[in-house]
Amino acid sequence: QLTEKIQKVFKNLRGQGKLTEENIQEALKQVRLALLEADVNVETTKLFLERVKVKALGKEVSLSLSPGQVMVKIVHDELIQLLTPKDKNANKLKFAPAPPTLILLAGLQGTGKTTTAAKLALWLKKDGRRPGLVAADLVRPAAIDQLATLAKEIDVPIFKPEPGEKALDVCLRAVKTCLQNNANILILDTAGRLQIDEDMMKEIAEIHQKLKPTNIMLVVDAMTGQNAVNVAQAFHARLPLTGLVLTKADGDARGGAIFSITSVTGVPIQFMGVSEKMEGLEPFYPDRMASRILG
Amino acid sequence: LKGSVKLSEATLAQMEESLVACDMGSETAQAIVREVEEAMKREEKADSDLLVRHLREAVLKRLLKTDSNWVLPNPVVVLLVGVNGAGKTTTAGKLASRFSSDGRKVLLAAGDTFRAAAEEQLTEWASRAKVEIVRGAHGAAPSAVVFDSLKSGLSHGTDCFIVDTAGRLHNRQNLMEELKKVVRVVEKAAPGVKQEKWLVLDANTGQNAINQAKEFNREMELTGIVLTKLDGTAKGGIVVALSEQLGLPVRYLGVGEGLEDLIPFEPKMFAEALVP
Ligand SMILES: Nc1nc2c(ncn2[C@@H]2O[C@H](COP(=O)(O)OP(=O)(O)OP(=O)(O)O)[C@@H](O)[C@H]2O)c(=O)[nH]1
Ligand SMILES: Nc1nc2c(ncn2[C@@H]2O[C@H](COP(=O)(O)OP(=O)(O)OP(=O)(O)O)[C@@H](O)[C@H]2O)c(=O)[nH]1
Ligand SMILES: [Mg+2]
Ligand SMILES: [Mg+2]
Repeated sequence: QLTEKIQKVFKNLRGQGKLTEENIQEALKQVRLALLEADVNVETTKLFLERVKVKALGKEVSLSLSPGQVMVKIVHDELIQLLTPKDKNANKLKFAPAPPTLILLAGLQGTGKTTTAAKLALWLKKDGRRPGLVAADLVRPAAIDQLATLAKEIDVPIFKPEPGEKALDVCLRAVKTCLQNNANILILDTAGRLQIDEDMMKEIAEIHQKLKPTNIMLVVDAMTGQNAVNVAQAFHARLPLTGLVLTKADGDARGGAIFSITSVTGVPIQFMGVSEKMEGLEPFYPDRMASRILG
Repeated sequence: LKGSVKLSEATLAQMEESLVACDMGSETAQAIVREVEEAMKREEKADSDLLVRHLREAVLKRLLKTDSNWVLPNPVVVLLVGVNGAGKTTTAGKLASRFSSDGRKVLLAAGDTFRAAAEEQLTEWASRAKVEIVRGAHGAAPSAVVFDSLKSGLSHGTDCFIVDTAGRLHNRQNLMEELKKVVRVVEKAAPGVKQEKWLVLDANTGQNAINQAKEFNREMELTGIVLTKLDGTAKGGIVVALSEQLGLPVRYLGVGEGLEDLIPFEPKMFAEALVP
């Protein structure tokens, strides 16, 4: 455990009144290992350790807390602060002044977009709203069947592509016809795509340009490793991301990638996927995530 | 003294960071950096080409710990397992196409009876690969569908079964038990037929891949890994740690979403891709 490792580092620090550059150096090494083990990005880790060092230097070691405890508290608090958006409302879905409100989901292949789309629809329905699902993945075999099955399960209208329609077309038609189909919030499920696939990035950028969705969310797998920041930065450069969804958080992955992404892009984490079920969507809690990352 | 190149702290740190950035993990990265540091001491010049060569050798030596003179057994049951969204179903289709082109009589078994449209997705892949598929009722017990697929296939001369299973998180005990049941059923239905049990792993996965491999391996003795989504920017360096720590060999690499986007694992090329 990180706490024990850091306590060990400071075991010989009895009687020294302050945390100094020298004595926190070894503790910072332990923190670094913990963060990398948790899949926090190498660069993000560096910057984070700098912040912790600044906060730790010169800290008085009181009689009530050991130097190790002071150190761990600084790390924990700093992590929570970076996971908490400055604007308290940043982690909530935004609704358009005039319906329909649009939620565009984007991300790499297999991250959980389709499942999350349906979960969001159920979430909104339980909140008294009238969501509709748009099946805009024309790439993956049986993607439309998958979303249609989920839509039926939660009893929400679904817009499926008509012959000859591309992803943008089905989204445009859904926007045009949703109000008469009793849906005033549309969740656009899109195909998984690589951030380096120019054609696919153009496709989703066009959906954004033509429809200006109020919410654009990057769906991120909790087990993502060092590649997370590359991917997120590229998506954020083409789409003004408004939120992140962390999926498969019911696994035992520490989830450091989502910390890297939010700290590098400034995009707030809004939801966590915590099971395969339609009810498996929770709001994001910074303090829980901080403890999880630190292991 | 013949060679005596001493690498600077900055160079060593930079090396470690670039290896960690490939998802190799800091333990493996630090071990490799120490080895390269020692190797460079026997060199006369701090030449960057030499550095790259030693780095690649350190990576390759770990990848070569697992046998690379492998051929697909005949007959064989290939079981694909792994966490949600890793690429199992797509890989099943790709393998079916490849083994069928190799002259095998292939049968796909739709062992995922749980997720929405799972069977439809595999059916589309069977049609693309032009191979037979056996599926059951959605929601039926996976072991029952797998049993029927094997029995049916064996009576029709199938010599290569590819069994797709539902994605599952390795920390879900009940789902791991379900998988063990599928493995037992394969042994019952096709006794004596060699089994390949492959963990399908997304190259984007970080250190959690170690937990995944350990858990799946403990429950069903994996015989290999298929690493997917290498057409993206993730490097998949975690397989270096998996080869060294668990002795798990990589058999194939997924390099795209198309039927043909699968290549055999080649350690030397992989080491060069990790250390360009
Ligand atoms: N345990 C768990 N599984 C999840 C969660 N979210 C999604 N999944 C599973 O992850 C797998 C992939 O989910 P999809 O919704 O198909 O992912 P996707 O991003 O739409 O995939 P593509 O469209 O192919 O890019 C499925 O097996 C889902 O059931 C989650 O929060 N927890
Ligand atoms: N770019 C790329 N995408 C891939 C590759 N392999 C699979 N995919 C994509 O990853 C997504 C998930 O693939 P699936 O085959 O459904 O994954 P799975 O493991 O069967 O998922 P579950 O059954 O839900 O656990 C799909 O969009 C695939 O097209 C690959 O090698 N490269
Ligand atoms: Mg999808
Ligand atoms: Mg599947």
